[in-house]
Parts: sequence; C-alpha cells; structure tokens
Amino acid sequence: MFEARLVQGALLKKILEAIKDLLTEASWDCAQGGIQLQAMDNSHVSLVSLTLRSDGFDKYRCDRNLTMGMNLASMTKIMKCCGNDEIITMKAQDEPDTVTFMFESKNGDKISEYEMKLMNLDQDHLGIPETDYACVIKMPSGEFARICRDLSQFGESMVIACSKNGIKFSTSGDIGTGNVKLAQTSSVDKEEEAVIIEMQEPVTLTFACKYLNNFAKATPLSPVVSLSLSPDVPLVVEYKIEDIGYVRYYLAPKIED
Amino acid sequence: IFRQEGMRSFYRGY
Repeated sequence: MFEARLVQGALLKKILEAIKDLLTEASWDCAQGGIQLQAMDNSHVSLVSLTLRSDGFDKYRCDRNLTMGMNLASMTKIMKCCGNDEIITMKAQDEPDTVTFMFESKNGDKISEYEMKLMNLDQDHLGIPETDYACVIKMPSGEFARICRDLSQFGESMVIACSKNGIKFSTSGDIGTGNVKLAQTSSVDKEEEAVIIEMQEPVTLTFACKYLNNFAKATPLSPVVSLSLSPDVPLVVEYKIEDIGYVRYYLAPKIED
Repeated sequence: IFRQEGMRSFYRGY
C-alpha cells in the first residue's frame, strides 16, 4: 500500500505546473525514502529530475516499491479540481492499475476523490554522475524567469557567459540583439535576493530559449534558482521545493556543427 | 547553425 499526505497541497499543483509542458507522461517511482521522477522531454534534449523525500510529507507510507506511469495532462485535469488551500493525499495499492487523489478542505468538511488510470511506460533512466561544475550561479528565480522571457523575444538561443565579474545573458535575432548583465551581489539583506557566483573557471555556453522558458515555470516553487554550468555538459537548473526536495532540469548545450 | 545533442549522449541509461 502506498499513501502520501501533503498538507500543503498547493506544492503538488505547482510541481505539476513546472513539468507538464515539458513532459507528456512520466513515471512516479515510489519507495520508502520518497518519490522520484525522471523523464526526458519528447526530443530528448532536456531531462527533468524530481525528488520528494518521504520526511517532507505529513504522512508517508510505502510498503513496496512501485512505479506509477501517469499521463500528465490527465493529472493536470485532476489537480485543477484541488483548491490551493486543500490537503492532498495520493493513494495506491501494491501493483496498482489506478492512483487515487484525495483532496480535503482545511476544516475537513469537504472531501473529493479522483481515481486516475495508470499507464505502463517504458522509460529509460539515465545515470547522472556527481559533477563539479565550473560555475554555479544562485539568483532570484523571478529574475531568471524574466531574463528568459525577455531575451527569447529576440532569438531562439541564449548565450550564458559566467565569469568572476558576473553573468551575461545574451541573444540575437532578426530584429537585433539583447543582453542582460548581472553583477555578483556585494552585500545582501535577504539571501534570496542575492546573485552569488561560485566559479572555478569562466564558462560560455549556448542554450535553446524554449527550454529555459519551460524550466522557469518552476519559479513559484522557490524564490531562488541555481544554474550549474561546465563546458560541454548539460546545464542544471535547480529549484528547491521547501523542506521536501527539488526539481532539476538538465539541458544539453547547443554545439556548433 | 546548431546541432543539439540529446541527453543520451551525455548520460548513460541504466
């Protein structure tokens, strides 16, 4: 039997918003330690990795490891039936054909239940080695979303150049060029408003704006985003999810032919 | 002109 209760049900709604445009379907792997999801987008250029630790749930029980293949458009329909202040419980039997989402109002006088059919997904998992990145940037997630949105008006790809002086995001297209430079914050009142660069060596890489804009849909999950870059390996865009886990997006850099 | 590498060229499946 599997059961996971999340008093802050809105978190699961935000998680789904953060992945549903990138992935059409995904497997939720449930074990005693928590829930994990790893899936590539249709073009296999980006990868989503979600971890929700069992201790972050208000109640968590998983007697046997199980994999629940879900159509994320269907899951989105169900999550739209859940109020932002409602408590979510996910339930499934061992070797399940369906998963049940139960939504409870805070005072307990309304309970909705939705049962969704599961799918058999033949998804391959990729092993991602621990990597020391040349540059790790922490910055306000809202600022990152805005830069992605603004620059994607000009071109399909964005250059991210990180040096000890700061980060430069730039793009060019038919109508002209645009760039945004961010300096490292010298003194911070609030850590979540700071731009912090940990740099081993300067890096310049090019990425597709379309995917970066998709990753920015996780902005409501965290005030801070971290970007990890190294030459010739995928960019990692990470949003921490309160005390429960994280969502990481991996994006292959563009390589000149 | 760009060529975009797929994830599998970076990370091995298991």
